[in-house]
Amino acid sequence: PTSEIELVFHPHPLLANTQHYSQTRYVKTTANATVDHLSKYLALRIALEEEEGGGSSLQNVSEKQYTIYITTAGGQFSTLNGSLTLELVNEKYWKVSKPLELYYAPTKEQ
Amino acid sequence: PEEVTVTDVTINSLTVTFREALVAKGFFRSWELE
Repeated sequence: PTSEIELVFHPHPLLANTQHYSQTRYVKTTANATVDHLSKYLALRIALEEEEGGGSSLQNVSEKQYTIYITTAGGQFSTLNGSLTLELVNEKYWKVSKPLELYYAPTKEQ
Repeated sequence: PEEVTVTDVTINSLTVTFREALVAKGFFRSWELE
């Protein structure tokens, strides 16, 4: 069976508008989920919540809307590649026995 | 936790299930949060 990942998902303190994105999210998923799955999940949840408030629709939900970050040992924020599985992120970047802490912010237009 | 939201997400034919709670207590069983 696929193992489970527990993660705490914060708005990026510098890149996300913390008045708009104030919610810390407590999420569980399977270890085979990719960063893109997580990003699309976030876009879907935020769109659903905005729809409940009479806001945007679900038509344009995409994993490209949000970028996912992790903090490195030096306290810097590092962008995670969308193709990485959360299991790999856990093993490569996190390495400690507590919930994986990730950050999100709207993707900047290039 | 009082409420858990379950959402399936599919990318490239791989569907994974996400569960989200409003609070960590009672939800994150393997690791204790401060």
